[in-house]
Amino acid sequence: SMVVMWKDEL
Amino acid sequence: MNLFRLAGDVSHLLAIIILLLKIWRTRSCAGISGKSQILFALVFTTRYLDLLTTFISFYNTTMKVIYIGCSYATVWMIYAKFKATYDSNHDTFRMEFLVIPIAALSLLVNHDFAPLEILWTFSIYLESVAILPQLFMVSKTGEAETITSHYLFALGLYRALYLMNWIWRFFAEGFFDLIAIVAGLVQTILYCDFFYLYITKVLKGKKLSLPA
Repeated sequence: SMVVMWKDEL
Repeated sequence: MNLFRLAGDVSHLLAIIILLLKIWRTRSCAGISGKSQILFALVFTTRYLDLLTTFISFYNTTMKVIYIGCSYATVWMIYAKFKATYDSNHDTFRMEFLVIPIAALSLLVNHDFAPLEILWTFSIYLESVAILPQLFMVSKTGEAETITSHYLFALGLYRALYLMNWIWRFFAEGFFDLIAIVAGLVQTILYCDFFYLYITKVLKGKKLSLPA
């Protein structure tokens, strides 16, 4: 989901 | 990974290393807010708990481990190794005034009411204001060493570059994370006054001192 995708950031 | 994002990460890493080296080489943490450093250690700890659950990439894992490790090393230098040089009289910001409201906010405004998600949200909100004890200390003493100014500039630049990364990602990937963006905006705005002083004074070779 979109929420999870941005967890690739630091 | 776009250039803004990479430059942001490098800027963040540079900030952390500048601070570590400054304290280590001068054997002194004078002018550094231990409270801001405790808050950053808390930010990294609560955000990077996903190290235990999700593997994203070698880059991602390495950077997270470095950020956490350096941040605890900094706290250790301030409160143990070079404790005698810590300027606690000027580091009077009350951490609970930030941590408690932010804990409440992250319980109320989050993407998903799940423990890891709430801790991630808490870390995003806390990061946006974690520099306040340091800025408070600079304004209280009325000055900052040039190397401390470089640290603050690199740290502020990091979130500003992330804002550009998010604009890029919005157009490239078509979505955005409102929690990260609003917190990132707040964080960047807090540095604006400092950016102005840095550019008008420090880059012209003067020490950063505030008008009385």
